[in-house]
Order: sequence, then structure tokens, then C-alpha cells
Amino acid sequence: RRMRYYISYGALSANRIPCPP
Amino acid sequence: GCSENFEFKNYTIITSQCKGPHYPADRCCAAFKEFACPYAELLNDLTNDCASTMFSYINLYGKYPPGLFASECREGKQGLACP
Amino acid sequence: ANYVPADEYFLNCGGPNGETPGQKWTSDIASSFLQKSGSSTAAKASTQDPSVSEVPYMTARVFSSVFTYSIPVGPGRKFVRLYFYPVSYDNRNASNAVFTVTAQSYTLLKNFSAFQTTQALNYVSLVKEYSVYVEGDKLDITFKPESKISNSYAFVNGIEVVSMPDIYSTTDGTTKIVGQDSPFIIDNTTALENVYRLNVGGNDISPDKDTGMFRSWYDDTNYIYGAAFGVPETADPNLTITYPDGMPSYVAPLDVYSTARSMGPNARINLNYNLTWILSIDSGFSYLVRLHFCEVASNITDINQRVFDIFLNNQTAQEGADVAGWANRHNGVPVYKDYVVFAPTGDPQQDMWLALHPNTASKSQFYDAILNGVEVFKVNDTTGNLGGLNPTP
Repeated sequence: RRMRYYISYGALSANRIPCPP
Repeated sequence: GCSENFEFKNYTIITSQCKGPHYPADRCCAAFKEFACPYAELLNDLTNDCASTMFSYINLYGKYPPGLFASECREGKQGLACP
Repeated sequence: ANYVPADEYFLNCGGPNGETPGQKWTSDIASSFLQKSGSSTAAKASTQDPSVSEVPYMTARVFSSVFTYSIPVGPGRKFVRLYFYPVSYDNRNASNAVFTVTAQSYTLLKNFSAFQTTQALNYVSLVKEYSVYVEGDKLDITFKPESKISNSYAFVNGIEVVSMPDIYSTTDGTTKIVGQDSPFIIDNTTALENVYRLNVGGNDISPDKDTGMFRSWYDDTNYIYGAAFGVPETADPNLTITYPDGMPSYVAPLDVYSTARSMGPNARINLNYNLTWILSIDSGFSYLVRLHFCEVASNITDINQRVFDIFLNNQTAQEGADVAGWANRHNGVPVYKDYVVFAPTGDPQQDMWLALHPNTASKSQFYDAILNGVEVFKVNDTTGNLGGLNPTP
């Protein structure tokens, strides 16, 4: 089967507001 | 570092679809996927800084609120499915 | 209890009657509010962006010459909100819509281009909000195409006029200009433009969820400086928010006072940063800054527990702010404070910095800060003008 691509939540977390200190 | 240069990509795919004042999640996430899926493998490899570099340019060109895509885009457990 | 406006008009310009959440729009076609002698056309929007609602955005009234709406209202302060969706109408070029709008004797918009403004902000539509005091029995809103631009025209998609309580005046002289000790008076001769209304630490609040004044409140994260987001706090469910005597409960919705942003649990970190918001404003005007506070943490109920300094444009607006202290040693009690800053002329827009930092001189129990809401109003200048320059895309 062709590999189905996903944008992982790991990649998305680069856009996340940083966790509080 | 990131082997892909995100500085001069065509961000209008996102900025033309995802606009304020309400930044609708369906439109913003679909446009984000359209732009980012071609680089999915790179973005998912967290040993490089492609994802954060890409988001910096997306937020710069679109004047987006920080955290917009991370907070609005949710799909299955593997992440956002690419076409 | 919510405020109940005596006058409440939602005009769908150039289009049919319709409804949006909490708002009943009436068509302005053949309305007695239209200037009899004036000429204007009702036009449909050339394209529909999926994120704009049919009403009031898909139709507009277009003016190629000066045109006035005369809206019958009782005397008192009114919110005037103008809705713009800057696409092409009647095959006209959207960028030729450059115009001036006046209400009573005030200029609300000058050389205004909704098209350029939405390009610069990457917005699809705009709502411009004003507060104007009406002396007599009608409110005149006049649209005037810019004569210096050939085939310029004016347009508007929706006009909202609702009575409002006089909650932003500062006639008691307690509101100071930051950095000086002189009072700044806002009274019936002052017109205001709301430029920011943020629910700090909370979510957007739509007009139908406001306290009867149809105000929109926005999430503040768009304006936080850098990545220093601090910590969003929400009042414990069993903490009831009780408004102090003399403070009408419609000043701001519960959701504003029950959510807040603070600096975080680690004093060492808090001492090394300012919780900062950056708000782009038009140069050359004074601004009224209203800060809404309410202690929402169950363990902060007394003075000298969480004391901080407030800076506006790098000047000390308030030293030793102690919200529980202001609230007579309680949490769950809303308080608001008004300040005035002046944005000197220069570039068309400049950044207003709002920053909070722990006040160590107080040796308070927690080195922290808290904020629940921000409202920023541009004040008319000495010529009665509120119109700034269009932002550059």
C-alpha cells in the first residue's frame, strides 16, 4: 500500500503556544 | 537545520484562505494542509527545525495569532491526513 | 442584569431583512432614514468569502456623492458600528472606495479604504465601532467619497446604532494621563473609537453574549509579546463573581472577569520577564485604556498576596497594583482601572506596549501579576477627528 502521509501533532506542536514556565 | 528553504514558498495558499477576524478552523486547516503536506516527511522528523521555521514564516506572512494552527487543527490520532 | 438599549437599529444596507445571532437586521431599502435628495444604489457583493455571513455583508449601499442617514434616536450615548466587506460592488474597483464618514460633528473615518485596511490586517471584513453622544433626537451619519480620487465612491454593508450606558466617561477627574498627574476628562463632548476589546486569558465573546451592548471581545493571545504567555487562569467553579456596589454588572461579561492571565508559578522566572501585550495604534491620538481585573485564584483573597506594576508605553501607569486589595480583600470581585496614554505623531501606526511585572518592593506573597480584560479607545482630537491613516499592507 502506498504510504499515507500525515502531518503529525509533533510537527504541529512547533506552532503551539509554549507551555507556561 | 532544515534542508528545505521555507523563506520563499507560496504562502498565498494559506493567506488567501485563512483570514481574520475569526480565522475559521475548517478553512485555515484545509489551507494549511494544502501548503504543508508536500513537506510532511520533513516536518514530522522532529530532529530538524523545519516545522518551527515554516510556522514562523506562515505567521509572518499571514499575521496569524501565535498557536492558531496548533490549537484549531485536529483530526485522527496520526495527525492531519494529507491527500 | 444586562443593559437594555432604548434605541436598537441594525440596518442591512442595500439588502433584505435578516438575522444573525442575537441581532435582527432590517433592510434600509426605502427606509425613511435615507437622505431623500441623495443618490445611492443598493448593490450585491461580487464574491462571497465563505467566512462572511449573508447578512449584512453580501449587500451594500454605494454612494458616488455625499449621502446622509438620519436615524431617529433619544438623547444620550450611542454605539455606532459600521460593517465593511471590501469586494467589488456594481463592477466598481474595490480600491476606489476611499471615503470619509462623519457622525454628528465628529469625523469617524477620513480617507478610509476598507480594502487597504483588510489587506494590511489580512482580514476578510471589518467592523468599526464608535461611541458618540447625541444631544437631540436624531443621529446623522454622512458618507462622502474622496474628491481627490477620480471615480471614488463610498459604501457600507451594515449600520448598527444602539444606545449605551455612559460607562466610559471620566468626568470625576480620577483618570490620569500616564506619566503625568493631570486628569483627563472624557465627557459628552468626547467621541471614542474602540480599537481593542480583549478577554484576557479567555476566549472570544460574540456580540450576543455581551451584556446587552453587542460588543465583541477577542482572545488576547494575538497580542502577547514574544512567547511569554504566562498562564491562563479560570475562576474555580464554586467561586461566584460578585460585582461591588456602584459597579453595574453590564460593564463587562462574566466570562471576562472569570478568566485571566497571570505570569506563572515560578517567581524567579516571573522576575525576569514582563507579561506584555503589543497593540498597534494610530499615531497622533490620545487613548483611553481600561484594564479589567478580578482575582480568580481561590488562594488569593487578601492584600499583599499578588502585587504588580503596570507599564504603558514604558511608563509606570500604576505602581503596586493589588487586585484583592482594590476589592476590599476579596477574590471574585471585579475591578476596573482607566488610564490615558498619548501616541505622538510620527509613523502612521505605532505599537502601544502594555506590560505587567511583579512589585518586589511590596514583598508580596507571590511575585506575580494578573489581568482579565483590556479595552482601548481612541479619543477624538481637538478638531473632532477620529480618522487615522490606512495601515500599509
